[in-house]
Amino acid sequence: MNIFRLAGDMTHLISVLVLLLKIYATKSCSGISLKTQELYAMVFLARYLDLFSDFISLYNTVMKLVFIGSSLAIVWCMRYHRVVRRSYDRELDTFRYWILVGACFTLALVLHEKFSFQEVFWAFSIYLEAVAILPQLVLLQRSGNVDNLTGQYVFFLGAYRAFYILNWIYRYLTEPRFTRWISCVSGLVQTALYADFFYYYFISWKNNAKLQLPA
Amino acid sequence: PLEQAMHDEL
Repeated sequence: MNIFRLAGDMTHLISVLVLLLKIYATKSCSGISLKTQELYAMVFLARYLDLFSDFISLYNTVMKLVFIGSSLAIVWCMRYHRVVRRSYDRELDTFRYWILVGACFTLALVLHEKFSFQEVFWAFSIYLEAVAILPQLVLLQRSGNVDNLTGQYVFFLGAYRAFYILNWIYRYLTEPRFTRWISCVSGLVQTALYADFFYYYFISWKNNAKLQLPA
Repeated sequence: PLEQAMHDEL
């Protein structure tokens, strides 16, 4: 494992912790898209089907369990927690995400590394992760004001993607047979989706002002 | 081993 991959995994972990902290400390999930969280839960469940069949390292196994567990816990809190669910911005979170799920699954049936149950679901999870942030970005755009923890959550998620791209460049240069087009192309698409958000995040950070997205 | 190494990322 190289430093970029580790930095990517750690920023991913931090983003999840920031989100859990926000929900736990403020007992509120305002500004958070339940649809994006449900998509992430789907992403991790579909991707880590190999959890019990292929052992890569203790690190991988633990991280997989953490990502599955935390995404399910967040979805559960937003849907069923007596207090938290009241702050959910239901009327702003109307992205028709089943279209994304359908499109990604269709794409996975066509474009995969091998036509097997695990591989198709793996490709599906990669495609779905690339677009899973869309309901969240739309929600932020609609509400205009972004609270600090929500802004940091999206920032760390974007940083995770950026580090993974550096990781792939590093692996491409150092590993003789490193080619994985599905991950890399999807990863580039995913990171590009954050570009707009990053632009406004850095402007607000530079001006020491509250993050606001243009309508 | 090669096949397993395919999905060694998270």
